Amino acid sequence: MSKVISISNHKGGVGKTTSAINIGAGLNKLGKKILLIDLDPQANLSQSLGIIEPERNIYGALRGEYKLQPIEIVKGLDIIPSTLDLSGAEVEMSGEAGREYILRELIEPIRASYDYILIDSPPSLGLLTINSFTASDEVFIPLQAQYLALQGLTKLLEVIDKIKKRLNKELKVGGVFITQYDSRKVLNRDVVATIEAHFKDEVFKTRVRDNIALAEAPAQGLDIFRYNLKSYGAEDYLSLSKEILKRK
Amino acid sequence: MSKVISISNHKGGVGKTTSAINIGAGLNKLGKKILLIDLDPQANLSQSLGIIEPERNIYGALRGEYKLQPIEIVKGLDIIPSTLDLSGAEVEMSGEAGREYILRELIEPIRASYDYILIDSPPSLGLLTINSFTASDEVFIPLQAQYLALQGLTKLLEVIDKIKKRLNKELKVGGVFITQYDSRKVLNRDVVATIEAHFKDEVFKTRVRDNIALAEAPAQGLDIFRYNLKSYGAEDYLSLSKEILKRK
Ligand SMILES: Nc1ncnc2c1ncn2[C@@H]1O[C@H](COP(=O)(O)OP(=O)(O)OP(=O)(O)O)[C@@H](O)[C@H]1O
Ligand SMILES: Nc1ncnc2c1ncn2[C@@H]1O[C@H](COP(=O)(O)OP(=O)(O)OP(=O)(O)O)[C@@H](O)[C@H]1O
Ligand SMILES: [Mg+2]
Ligand SMILES: [Mg+2]
Repeated sequence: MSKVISISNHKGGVGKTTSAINIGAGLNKLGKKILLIDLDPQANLSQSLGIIEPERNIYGALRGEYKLQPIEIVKGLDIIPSTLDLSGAEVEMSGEAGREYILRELIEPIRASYDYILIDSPPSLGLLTINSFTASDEVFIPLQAQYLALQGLTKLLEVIDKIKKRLNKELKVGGVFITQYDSRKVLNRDVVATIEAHFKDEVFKTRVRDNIALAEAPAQGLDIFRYNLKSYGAEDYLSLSKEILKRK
Repeated sequence: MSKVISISNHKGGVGKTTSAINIGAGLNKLGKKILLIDLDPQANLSQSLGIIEPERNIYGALRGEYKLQPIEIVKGLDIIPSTLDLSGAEVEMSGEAGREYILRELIEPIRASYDYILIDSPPSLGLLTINSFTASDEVFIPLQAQYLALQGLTKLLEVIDKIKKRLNKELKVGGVFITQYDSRKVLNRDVVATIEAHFKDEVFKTRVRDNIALAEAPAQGLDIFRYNLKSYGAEDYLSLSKEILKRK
């Protein structure tokens, strides 16, 4: 039984892409078959795994030109890459009837061949992110432990709620996790306390620490496990992946 | 003679909002009259200066309900605040003839009362950012010294070029500056070397260092000068503001 998860937060730079790659690779290390979908016109997920402007991508599939065409990264870890041209998709899709269901329809036929499908969303609440929510069972929210990152949460939860009511009854918040955490910074500790008081059991115990190896790995086209297995980043994303499996 | 500047980069979390506030406050400290415009549906700029869901905001003005209504922050530093409802603007505007000129038309009548007008853009290249470029004389690009932040630059420069050809002949890249810099991190030093080789004189000499005071100030509703005048953040944004005045 496969699960589709959106990794979303319209606040920019909170670690959506870094988490999609390394939770995917972590779950794969734990024996699961994973599909990553890059739904961001910046195509950071694709670039971070060394895939630049592939012929078949999410944009062509959303336009109905072809079905989803997974590319293998390592055994059991596939990707549907993005392209910079995806920035034209939202305007193009906005006129279609049932435009929110386009991605869900594309995922349906291949869903059964994966244990988890992780979707990396762009930093906005536009039609691409709405497609991601409509196609998903759960939303995982990466949160930087900073003041500005807290501000946008209410709006994000509102939009998730609206999608649940109108477009996807199964949708729920699968969990919230802290990224780029530095326990020496008072601000980080304060914000985490606020988040844990508000979200209680929905917050994953693992906090992904601020670790430069996570920012270096994309330059090599590798996930953190293949880049530096002994890093804090690898330790934290493996621990987070184990927690995700437990929550099933 | 006033200058309109877009602070833009579709990569998320690179310090657009932090820079708009603190370059604005820095130029104000140096005796200039400044208007900040919050063009992001996240409304981070407005929240960071303690303005929450104001009655008159950029959304009502873009919809043609009223003219721009500046609110004073301190003497010589005004803001046009945003609202979470702005997320509906792009779809609403997309059907209007000349939709790219809406912000430029709104700024025209008040432009002469300010030395600088700084526009904080959302992390995307949609219609709001295009309105910002069409209304501006220059674009300032904040850049995180990380691999993923480098990737999006080509696309950003392409869009600026297209706006310059079709919508705003005066538009130019006013400068690029490094944010969240930590000289101990090899990755930061490497990326800066790449940026300086590519942009040469367009890169401002001041690098804004990674400084927790910059992330704390928004929680108090203050710019960095009013929050902690002796911090690295205050030092760097004042030095950057002085460089901006010299480039006139
Ligand atoms: N735990 C971490 N420690 C150190 N650096 C990190 C960590 N997580 C992410 N980064 C770096 O921070 C930057 C932002 O992360 P990332 O691009 O994954 O965020 P995002 O939410 O996907 O951004 P966007 O909103 O642009 O899509 C990147 O340069 C990334 O390499
Ligand atoms: N020089 C710095 N040192 C430390 N923290 C910083 C610095 N600049 C920005 N920050 C913090 O990093 C986070 C991202 O900055 P900011 O929100 O200004 O970026 P942005 O580009 O406006 O993001 P978005 O793409 O969401 O609009 C914020 O929490 C901010 O407080
Ligand atoms: Mg991303
Ligand atoms: Mg911002």
